[in-house]
Amino acid sequence: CTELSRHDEL
Amino acid sequence: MNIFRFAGDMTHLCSIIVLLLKIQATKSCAGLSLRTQELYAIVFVSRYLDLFFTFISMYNVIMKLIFISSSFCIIWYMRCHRIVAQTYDREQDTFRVAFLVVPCFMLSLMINHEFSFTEVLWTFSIYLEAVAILPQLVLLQRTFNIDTLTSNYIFLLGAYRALYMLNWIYRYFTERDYSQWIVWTSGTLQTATYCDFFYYYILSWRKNERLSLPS
Repeated sequence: CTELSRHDEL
Repeated sequence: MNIFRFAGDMTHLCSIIVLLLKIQATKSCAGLSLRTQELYAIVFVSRYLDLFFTFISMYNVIMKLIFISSSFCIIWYMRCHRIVAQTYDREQDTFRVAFLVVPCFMLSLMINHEFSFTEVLWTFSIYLEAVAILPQLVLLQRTFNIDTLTSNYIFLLGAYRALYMLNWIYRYFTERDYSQWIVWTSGTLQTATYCDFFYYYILSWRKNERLSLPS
């Protein structure tokens, strides 16, 4: 998965 | 952002607020594990260090700041508040957090997406969150004290877990390239430790119910 989608959850 | 994810964030936030309000209203934190609360603070700080490096959305920034400050607020009450701090079960809350922190850190060094400072810390926070409730579980098993742990708090915490899992399932089927094994595995373990906690909460609740009934 992309860098962003992994870190957009809290 | 899907509805499960948003509802999950909101119930997570509400669970913390409910806990804080309960402490404020009763001026007591009896039955609450400071060690679990400190672990949550470590989890939030190490995960949200990316506030300084990456911007995702305003929603993310605000929620992260609220999570960090509210968890420190609970710790402040339990450690420093003149009245609340006296109700803390210091002698019973003796779980060695190093037994959780050190293995989680080692694991995050070994199993991660990318060997970088923020990524390892992020992974560490995911692993640590999965087991952070254990000191609270042990305290509950010892004391059967549910004074500060209201059923609202337990319900909201459980709803947060359930909704986040629904969010992952939803995202897996609706987004291309969405899969994250580290989060899924630790998230499932976290839900399992929560269920264990829930079981002891019910047990303690029934025990207290029996004690308060006239014989």
